[in-house]
Amino acid sequence: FVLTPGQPQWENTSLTYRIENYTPDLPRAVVDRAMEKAFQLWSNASPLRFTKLSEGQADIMISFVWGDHRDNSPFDGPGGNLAHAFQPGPNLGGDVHFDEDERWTNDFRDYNLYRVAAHELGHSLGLGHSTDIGALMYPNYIFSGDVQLSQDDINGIQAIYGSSPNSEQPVGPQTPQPCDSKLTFDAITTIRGEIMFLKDRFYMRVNSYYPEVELNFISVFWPHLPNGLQAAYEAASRDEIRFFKGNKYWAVQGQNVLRGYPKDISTSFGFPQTVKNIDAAVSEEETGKTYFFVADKYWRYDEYKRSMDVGYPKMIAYDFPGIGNKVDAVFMKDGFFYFFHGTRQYKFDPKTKRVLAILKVNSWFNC
Amino acid sequence: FPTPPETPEQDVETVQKYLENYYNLKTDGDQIAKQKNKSPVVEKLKQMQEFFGLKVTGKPDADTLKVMKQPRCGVPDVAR
Repeated sequence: FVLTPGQPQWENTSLTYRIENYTPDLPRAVVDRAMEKAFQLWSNASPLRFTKLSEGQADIMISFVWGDHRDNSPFDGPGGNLAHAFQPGPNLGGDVHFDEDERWTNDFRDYNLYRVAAHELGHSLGLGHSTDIGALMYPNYIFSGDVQLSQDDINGIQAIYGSSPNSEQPVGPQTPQPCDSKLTFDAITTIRGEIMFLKDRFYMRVNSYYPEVELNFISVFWPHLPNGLQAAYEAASRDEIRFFKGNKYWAVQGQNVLRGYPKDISTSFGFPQTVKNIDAAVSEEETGKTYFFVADKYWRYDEYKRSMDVGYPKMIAYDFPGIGNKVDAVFMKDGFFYFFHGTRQYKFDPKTKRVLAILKVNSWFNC
Repeated sequence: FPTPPETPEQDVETVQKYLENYYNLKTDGDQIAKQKNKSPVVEKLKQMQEFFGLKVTGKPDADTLKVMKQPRCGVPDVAR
C-alpha cells in the first residue's frame, strides 16, 4: 500500500458525508446503497465511523460532475478518468467526484459505482495508489464481481487509523505472488498452447513468447465465472476449456462462456451424486480421455463416447505411483502429466507410470 | 511490407498525457534538464512501468500502452 505523501489524515474518527447530487444512470436508492456499502468497507477495517447528512457541509462531499468542474482536474469524457478524490483536509479535502460522462451501474457492466466509490474513499481517507493488483487501491478499474478490501488495503488503512475496535479483526484476500515458494494452485489448464494457473480470483499465465508471468483477475477474461474455481481442463478437440466449482461446471471457448452453462457434473459426466466437487482434471488430446481427480480416487471419461469409462473410480496412488493420494491441480504438456499437491510438483510419465522429477511449484514462472 | 512506425503519433500523445496526468511530467521546457538518455519522459515511463509490474524499458511498448489505455482513477500515482 501507499500512503498519500505527507500522510494527511482525519483527526476525528467520526466523519460525515453528503451526496450532493445523483447520477441519472441509477435510482437514487441504488446510489445511496452503493455509497453506504463503500463506507462500510472502510469502517469495518478501522475505527472510522461515517454518518450520512442530507444537507449542509459534510467532511466528504460526493458529486457527479463532468468536464471542467472547477477543480484542478477536469474530466475527460467517456472512459479514461472515471473519478477522483481529494486527500483528508478542510473544504475540498476528502471530496469525491465521479465523471458523469461515464455510465454508472450496479452490476458487472462498466462502470460499477460501488467499486469505484470504494476506491475513491480510500483516497478521501489518506491512501494513495497501491501497486498490488488485487487491492482496491490499485489505480486501474478492475471489477471481479465482488468488492472487498484486500489485506493490502486493510494494512494501509490500519497504518493510518489503527485497527478496528471490533474484537474480530478483518482479514482480506492476499494477492498470489508467483515467485513465492509457498504458492499453491486451485487449478491449472492449458489454453490454446499456453498454460494458465488459477488461484482464488486470479490467473497466472505464461507462454513461450512472453516469458514474464502475467497476473490478473480471472474476470478479465471471463466475467461470468465464479471465483475460487477448483479444477479446469482443455478439451482441445472442441476448443473448449471446462471450469469446475462444486457440482457445477462451465465451458468456455476463447473469451465466451458457452450458453446453457453452468451444468451439473452428475448429469453431464455421469458422476454419482456423492461426488460433490472435482479436485483436478486433465484431458489427453491424443486419446480423448479425461482424468478427473476426486479425493484419493480418479475417474476416466471418454470425450468421444461422452461417457465415463467402466471400472472407475480407481485409486490415484495405485495408477499414479509417487504423486501421493491427492491432487490439487494437473495439466499435460509434451506427453507428460504435471501434478501439483501443496507446494510440490511432480513430472509424471504416463507411459512408464513413473515420476520423472519433483519440481518447485512455481518452476514455470522463470523466478 | 512497410514497417509501421514503432510509436504512432496518437500513442505519443497518449504517453505524454498519461505521464503528465499521473506521473507529474512537467512540459515546461525551461524546467526539463536536457540530458542524453535521461529524458524526463524515459524516467517517468520507467517509474510507471515499475509501478505496474511491467518490464522496465523506458519505452512505450505495447504492454505499457495497453495499461495506459485502461480506464482508471484520476488521482496521480505520484505526489503533485
